[in-house]
Amino acid sequence: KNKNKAKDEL
Amino acid sequence: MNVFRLTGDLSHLVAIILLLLKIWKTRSCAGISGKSQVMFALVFTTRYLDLFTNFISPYNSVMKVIYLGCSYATVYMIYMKFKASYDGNHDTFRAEFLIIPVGGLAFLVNHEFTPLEILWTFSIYLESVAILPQLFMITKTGEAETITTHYLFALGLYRALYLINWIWRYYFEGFFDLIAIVAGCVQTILYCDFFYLYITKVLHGKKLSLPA
Repeated sequence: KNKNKAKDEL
Repeated sequence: MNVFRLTGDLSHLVAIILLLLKIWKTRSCAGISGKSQVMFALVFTTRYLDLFTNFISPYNSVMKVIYLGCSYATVYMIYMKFKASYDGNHDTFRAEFLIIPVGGLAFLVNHEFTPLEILWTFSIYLESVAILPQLFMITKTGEAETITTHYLFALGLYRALYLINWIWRYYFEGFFDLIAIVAGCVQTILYCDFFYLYITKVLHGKKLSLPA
């Protein structure tokens, strides 16, 4: 998984 | 999850619920830009499509559902339930001037050229400018109800707190999402003028009114 993506944020 | 991210999320939640309660209690959406609210509903819809594909945590899923639900409820109240009080005459910002360029940019500048990723990028870009019709409306009428300014302050504060969260995450996790960071900076900068007025006027007990 790409670490540099704010997908765990809202 | 750090304290800035959490307080950012809570500030966002306070803003959304405050607006919903204000409309519900006063049975009126006067002074609220329906166009901004439709764009926020669009932002949440396009960003949270991963609710079905990518489970992160119960906190994450619950917050997404609350944001989505409240946002649709707000749009419903403005355009259906309390439609008579909607100030459409003053809500004249052309939403297509934001949605079309932002859509184009999401196609051109994204992490990955896939439908979900483009929609996520679109939501990040659109969120950064979605408040403009609301700010434009206040400039046009020259004033805002105090409760509306509390809403705007909490909404602006949320992204500012996220900026600190991203600095934190960069130092402690080596994490950075350039798209989110640049859009988050733009979003926060748009609120600066309002923050100044809020602190100098509203916090001193005065109503927010602009000189004619």
